[in-house]
Amino acid sequence: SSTKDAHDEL
Amino acid sequence: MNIFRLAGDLSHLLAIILLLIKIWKTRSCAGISGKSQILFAIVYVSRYLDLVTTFISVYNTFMKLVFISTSVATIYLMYVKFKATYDHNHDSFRIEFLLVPCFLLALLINNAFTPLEILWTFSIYLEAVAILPQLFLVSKTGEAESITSHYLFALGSYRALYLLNWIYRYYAEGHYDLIAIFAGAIQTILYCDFFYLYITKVLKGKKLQLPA
Repeated sequence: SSTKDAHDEL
Repeated sequence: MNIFRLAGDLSHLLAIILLLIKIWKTRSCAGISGKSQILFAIVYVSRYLDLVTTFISVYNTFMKLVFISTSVATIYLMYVKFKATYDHNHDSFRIEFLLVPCFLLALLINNAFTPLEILWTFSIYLEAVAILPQLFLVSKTGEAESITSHYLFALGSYRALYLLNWIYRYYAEGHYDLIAIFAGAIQTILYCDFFYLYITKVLKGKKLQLPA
């Protein structure tokens, strides 16, 4: 999951 | 970046350009919901606050700035420059009925309880339903100009293409975000009725007109 990632989508 | 994501972003950009062309060329914002445009501006501003905290890529920063500035420009054209042509009698959707539930849901269901993350989640939920005032306006007037139909088709296609992007990313990178996927699915479903009318009428050269 992307919980810890930055949101790289628009 | 994969082909679905790029196609989605370009479709999104195309939608915004089509809308600006429609307003500029016809010198009129008739048939366009100012309420939906205000909601989209709120979506972009609350989602792209990370412009000042996180750098992802030149592409990412550029597109975010384009989305924020074009949505502000659209609102300016509708509420200032071509105010006289704005159809506010038909644009009667109450946006607080979308804003408040989306914000409450973002407080309850989010990836992290931090201000930026809650605003990001709020923007994702709000985007899913932001088109409702526009669809409500079309259903009230019973018709849409063809360029407005093209705008709506491009705008609806964008999240549908993102759904393909998320399927691809799940298999290729193991990346997924349930909040975005869930909201994106709702968003796409809301356009289905319009997609059907667009394909069966507008693409055959007819005006988008709802049965009386």
